[in-house]
Amino acid sequence: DEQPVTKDEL
Amino acid sequence: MNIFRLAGDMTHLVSVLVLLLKIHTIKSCAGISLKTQELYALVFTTRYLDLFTDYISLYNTVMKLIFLGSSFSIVWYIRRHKIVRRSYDKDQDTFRHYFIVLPCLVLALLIHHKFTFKEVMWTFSLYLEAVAILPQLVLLQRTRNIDNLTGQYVFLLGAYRALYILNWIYRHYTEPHYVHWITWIAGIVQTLLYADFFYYYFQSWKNNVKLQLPA
Repeated sequence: DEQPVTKDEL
Repeated sequence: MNIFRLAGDMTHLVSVLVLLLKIHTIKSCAGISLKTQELYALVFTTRYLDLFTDYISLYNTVMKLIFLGSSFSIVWYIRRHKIVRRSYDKDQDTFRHYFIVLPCLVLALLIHHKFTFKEVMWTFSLYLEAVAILPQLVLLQRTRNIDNLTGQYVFLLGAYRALYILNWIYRHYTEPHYVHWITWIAGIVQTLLYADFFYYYFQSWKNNVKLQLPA
């Protein structure tokens, strides 16, 4: 499944 | 990176720098909850475990170091600095850490993306950040004296998460990946917690009166 997008957020 | 997230990060950065500057210049932490500051240090510690393992961007790494450094500096000032610590109101700042930390930890163990240490810690940090402001809001209600800088600090802290919600809406419509529902819910709960503070903050600003929270 796709990775959640928020991992590059602070 | 979109404008909402950049504005959110900058607002968050200003809020912690305003607080650090206040404590450093007037050598006082009156009205500041040490409990909330310690919870934020824990949020950043559990959120940024990937600091040395996954490199995302220079911006990401620098900001993480600033947030970690500033939150631990604020805790150090209130706990250790010989002058600042005298203005810490420990009789009023009595919110129990474990009333917040334990439920968040249990929730993170029950509801998470994947059951790995880093993932559970990351989820824990999301839940914890949503409620970490509670000791500060309780202290403001008790002491009722909200000096400008403390009011601005809480306001900016709430504004940053509200901007992050706009960022998640924007990314939801523009990027193939998805914003996980855990992130949505924790972020919305966090912003709602500030809602009543925002209401009284705007009322005081509009009527140009000192900010008073109802007992």
